[in-house]
Amino acid sequence: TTQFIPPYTEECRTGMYPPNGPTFRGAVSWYTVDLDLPPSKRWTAVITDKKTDLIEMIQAIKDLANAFVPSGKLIELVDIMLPLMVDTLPNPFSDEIKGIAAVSGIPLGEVVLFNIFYEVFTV
Amino acid sequence: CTSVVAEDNKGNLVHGRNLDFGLFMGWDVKNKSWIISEKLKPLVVNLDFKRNNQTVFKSTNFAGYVGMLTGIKPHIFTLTMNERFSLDGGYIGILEWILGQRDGMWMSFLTRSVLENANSYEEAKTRLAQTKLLAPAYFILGGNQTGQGCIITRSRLLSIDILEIDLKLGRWYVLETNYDHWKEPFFLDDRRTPAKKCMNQTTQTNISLKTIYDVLSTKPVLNKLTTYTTLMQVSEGSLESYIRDCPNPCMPW
Repeated sequence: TTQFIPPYTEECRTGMYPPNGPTFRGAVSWYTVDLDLPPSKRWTAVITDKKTDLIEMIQAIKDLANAFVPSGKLIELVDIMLPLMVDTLPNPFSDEIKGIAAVSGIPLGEVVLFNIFYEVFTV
Repeated sequence: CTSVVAEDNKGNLVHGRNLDFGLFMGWDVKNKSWIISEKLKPLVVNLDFKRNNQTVFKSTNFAGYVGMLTGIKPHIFTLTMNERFSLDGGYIGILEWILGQRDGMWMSFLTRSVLENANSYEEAKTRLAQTKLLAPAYFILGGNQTGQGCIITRSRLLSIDILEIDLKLGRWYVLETNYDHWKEPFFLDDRRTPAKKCMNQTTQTNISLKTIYDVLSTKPVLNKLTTYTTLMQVSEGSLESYIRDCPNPCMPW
C-alpha cells in the first residue's frame, strides 16, 4: 500500500506506443561495433560522437566524489590506481577500455571506473 | 530497473526493460531529478555488433561502457540484467580481485561474453547461472521457444534460484525489479506489484511490444531514475529503445 500514492503512482497506462508525450525524451542512435577490428579501435565512432557527453557525465561523478572527499584524494586514487588495474581485466575488455580512453581523452582510470561501476556502486 | 519476459497466446516471446540508475548520486533540486541519471541519458546508444559484416548481437548501452546490460542475439535469445543488493556484494569481489583472486567475472563482461558467444537459450542460461561473479545480480533471459523465459537470481558464487515461465501454472510472464521474487520487495520501493498488476490487466491475449511499453510507462515502474526503455522481440530479431522522462509529480525511485 505504501506504493499506491497518487499522483506518484497511477492507473496502468495504455496507448503510450508509439512513444510520444512528456515521458518520451527521444529516440536512440544506432552505431556499428565491428568485432573484426582490433579491440582498441572498435569504439572510435561511438566515442567520437559521444565524447562531450561522456566527459560531462564523468565530471558529474568526479564532482560527487569531491563532495565526499574535498581534498581530491579519491579522484587521485582513481587516476593512479585504476590504470594499474586495467591490465588485470580480461581481453578484449582491457584493450577496448584503453581505446576509449585514448579517443575520448578521458584519464584511463576514470574510464575503468565507469566500466566497473556496477561492482563499485555496491560500496 | 524493471525487466519482463512474456509469452503471448501464440507462443511469441517479448522482452522489455527499464534501465534505472543513479540513486543517491546527487539530487538536482531545481529540476527535481538525479544528476547522474540525467547525465547518462545523452549517452544511450543502440549498438549492432558485427563480425564478418554479420550481426552477432545488438544492444542498448551507455557510450563508453564496454559491458552489456541489455541485448539480443537475433532469433536466439534476449538478455537483460538488473541489480541485486546483497551484503556479500561487489566490494568483496573487488577486494578479492585486488588481492589476486581472479577466477570470478565482472558482471557486465559476463553478459557481453554470453551475447557474443552463446548459441542457444540453454547455453546462455547455463553460463549465466554457473559462472562465478564479482557481484550479485539478476539475469533475465528470454529464448525463442515456448516457455523459454527465466529470472536467474545470482549471488557472487551461486545460482540461488531460476524462475521460469510455466504456462501450465498460468505463469505466462516473469518480471523482476531489484528484489528476490520469493520475498516481499522493500516496502518503500515496491515497483513489482504495480508492474504485475498492469501485466495481469493487459492479459496474455493482448501482450505485445506495445503493451509492454505501456506497463513500463506506468509510474512508479517509470520513475526519476529511468534512463531508457528497451523492447525486444526475439522472433523478429528486433531491438528498439527510447530515452525516458518522468514529469513531476514522479517517484524519485
